Amino acid sequence: SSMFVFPHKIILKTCGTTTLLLGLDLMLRIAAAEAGFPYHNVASLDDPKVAATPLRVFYSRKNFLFPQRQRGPHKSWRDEVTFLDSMFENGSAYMVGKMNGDHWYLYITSPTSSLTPPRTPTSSRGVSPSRRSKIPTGIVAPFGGVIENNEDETLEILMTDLDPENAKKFYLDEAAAIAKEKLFAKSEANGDASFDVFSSSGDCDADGQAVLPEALTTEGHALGTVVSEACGLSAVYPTSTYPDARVDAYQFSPCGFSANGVVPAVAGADGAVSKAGHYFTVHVTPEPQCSFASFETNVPARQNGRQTAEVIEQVVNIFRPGRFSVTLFEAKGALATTPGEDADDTRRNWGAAAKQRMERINGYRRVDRIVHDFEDYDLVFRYYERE
Amino acid sequence: TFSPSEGTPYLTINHDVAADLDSTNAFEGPEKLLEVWFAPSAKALPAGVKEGGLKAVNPDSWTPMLDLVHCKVLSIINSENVDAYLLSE
Repeated sequence: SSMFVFPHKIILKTCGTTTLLLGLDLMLRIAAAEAGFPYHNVASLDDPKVAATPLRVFYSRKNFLFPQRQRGPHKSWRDEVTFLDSMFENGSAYMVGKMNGDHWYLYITSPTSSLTPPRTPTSSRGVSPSRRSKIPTGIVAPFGGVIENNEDETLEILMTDLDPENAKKFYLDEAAAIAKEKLFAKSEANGDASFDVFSSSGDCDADGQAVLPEALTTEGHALGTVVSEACGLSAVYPTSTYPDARVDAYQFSPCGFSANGVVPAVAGADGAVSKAGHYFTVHVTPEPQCSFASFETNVPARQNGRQTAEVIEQVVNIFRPGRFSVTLFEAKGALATTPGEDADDTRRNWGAAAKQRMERINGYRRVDRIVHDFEDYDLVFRYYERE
Repeated sequence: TFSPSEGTPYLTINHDVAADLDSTNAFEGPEKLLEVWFAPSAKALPAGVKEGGLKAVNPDSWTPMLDLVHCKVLSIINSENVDAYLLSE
């Protein structure tokens, strides 16, 4: 699981049977009480029910493999929507994709509620959660209700039925073996005496072989780094291109893998550098009965001229899934243009080229392409199966 | 003591949680994803919001919220514009 905290927004992505939505109340309270964001649901900041007024809320997930094992409001999409509707005004719920196959759910609140005056604050003390007043969204005066971050672009790849050979890399035993191999190779290249992993301890086993410090072959972060490099994840946003990029990875025991990457600066084709806070995150469940991997990033593909399709191919090659879906969320007006160039023409030309490229992911057949035109975002959902 | 220069991402590991984590019972792949915006951009925070906005919140303050979610913090990458928390489960 991962959480990304920006000055103006928070992203929480959680795996397994976590109860993500149960944390929402407290998240909104922290935003009001500790960060100072405006609230409209109670009269005073001292009220324990105080909740910051979000500009916009997105909640999404793929269909669960084992919905009956989920807890709290996550037992069904209907329950999740009921929970969110009980909290927010102007929410809309969607199901995208095949009902009788892999599909994806989205709940989104509308920023047009900024046109609605806030409700008169009422005390929620003694009021049951289901009856308390809903939290308005989108009230962001004085700067309006539309998300203006025209760089906002989020790509998510959800992969199932991973290739068993590729999935092996995400087991602790396999990761430890790779780590040992790499350390011994490194020690040979450097000479044992100069390799600090060995020279710092000087430990040897009965045969006089150097003994690796245990932490380097068992500790989750150390192994996570090894797995990131071995599987090719570190090469998706390499430090040769993104020198300030930092990856934090963890190999779980007995299996499973998570990684967060931060890419502080992204240079555009025109030389301009974006420092909007770019990230990527990867989560892997390798067990064959429920194999799954996800990749998500907000590193803008268009800005540096690198096509989204290239990133997708690179990621898909790491896992070789039997099927996968791609969702691409883009803020409208996100495409930068040069002076004198018509934004709509640029969008059409770029969009047509990108669409063509996205139709041909090597080794896969694109089955579905579904476009949603939201108020200030475009969403394109694509679903692929192995040929 | 390591003192990262300004703007350089740096990593903090929560060894207490990371040391003995066992994920034997993890079984469900697909994740739940929540994104909550409080302002249109980092440069357009409303008046009265602390400098740095949500990034100014003490990382420990998120712990009770993450307890409700059933996640624990394994490590954090701090950077100028985003803090990335790697979580258990």
